[in-house]
This record gives sequence, C-alpha cells and structure tokens, in this order.
Amino acid sequence: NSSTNMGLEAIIRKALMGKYDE
Amino acid sequence: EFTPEQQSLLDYIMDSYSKQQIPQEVSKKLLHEEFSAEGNFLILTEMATSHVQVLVEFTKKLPGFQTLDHEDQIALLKGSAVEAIYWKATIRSPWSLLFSNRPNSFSISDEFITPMFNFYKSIGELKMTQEEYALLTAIVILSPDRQYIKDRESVERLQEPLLDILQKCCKLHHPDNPQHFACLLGRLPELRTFNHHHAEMLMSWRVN
Repeated sequence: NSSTNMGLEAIIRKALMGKYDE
Repeated sequence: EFTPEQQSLLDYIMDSYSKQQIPQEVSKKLLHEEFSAEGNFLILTEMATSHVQVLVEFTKKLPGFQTLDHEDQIALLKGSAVEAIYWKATIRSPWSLLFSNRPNSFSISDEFITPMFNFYKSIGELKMTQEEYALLTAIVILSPDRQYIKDRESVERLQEPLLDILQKCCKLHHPDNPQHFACLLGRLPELRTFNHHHAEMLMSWRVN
C-alpha cells in the first residue's frame, strides 16, 4: 500500500486535490 | 422549527454524511485473523488512511469549506481528523473491534483505553440521532480555534449555523432533556483530550 508511510498532512493534501488513487 | 435554509442545509449534510463509508475491502480485513505485529500495523495504517480520505470527502462538501483559505482547510482537517475518527468510532466501532480481537498487540496502556471506553459508553447513553452525529462531526471539523488557522472568523461563520441547527435538533428529538445540547457540546473537550493522548502515544511509538 503506497499510503502506508504517508503522514496525515500528505494524505489530507492528496485527498483535498482529489488524488485518491495515485 | 427549522427555517427552509436550515432544513436544506441539514438535508445536504445528512446526504454527504450517509455517503461517508470506508471501502468494504478495507473494513473486511479487520475480520480476518491476523495476529502478527506487522500485519496489525498495516491494517491499522490502511484503515486510518481510508478514514482520513473519507473524512476529507465529507469535509469538502461542507457548505463554504472550499471557499476557505487552502492552508486553513488543511489546518482544520489536520487538527480535527483524529477527533472526527474517534467520534465516528462511537457509532460503529471498527476500532474497538480491532482492539478486542488483538488486545495486546499495540501495547496501549490502560490509562488510555479505559477513558476511551468510558467515553464511548457515555455517548451511547446520550441516545444521539444520526443528525446529531453528522452535525457534531461537521462542528468538530469546523472548529475555529485550531492551531495555525489564519482566518478564524470565516471558519466561525461556517460553524455557527450548524450549531443553531444542532440546538434545534436537540430540542426536537429530546424534548424531555433541555440539557441535551449542552451535554453534547460538553463532549468536545473530552475528544480534544483524546486527540492529545493520541499524539503523545504516537510520539512514544516513534521513539520506541
């Protein structure tokens, strides 16, 4: 899972931009 | 009674709230027997990520949210994500399922777990409606007093109408308890305490 090591802020930024599945 | 504007705001929030579901393939993993520390960590991480993504989708649809300064949007979400997820766990608790299946694998101390379970129990006793859950989630997210918010007034302007609607909901659904609204708001500082404990716990895990 590519998001395993992603921090909270990075997840939020990505999700805000609608980049869910990258 | 709700004004027509309040009713349509409530309907809109309920609609986006009802769509706030984590994907089934993620939640299903909890039911699989997996007791290795690494496996648990992966499941927990994936669930947390998924919850945050779903929360962001809900938040994006809150009226006015996308008009806020972009960095303020991030500060609001960063400040509230843990609280909103704990809050959500009081309804259907995948987290408690995770913990009850794997009691010792996270080495979380009793001082942390016991108040959390007491909190969940006391929320259950409040017999909240879906509307109250949805509105409180939105109110938690739109808290103007989070760290790093530049334009607090704009956040306040979005939060206030939701508080008005929540107050009306409380009067409508709990006519026998005039303190219900105050009781609900009284839970929010408790949620913040969990947020602080959560941060402390993460830090200690990182150190270890």
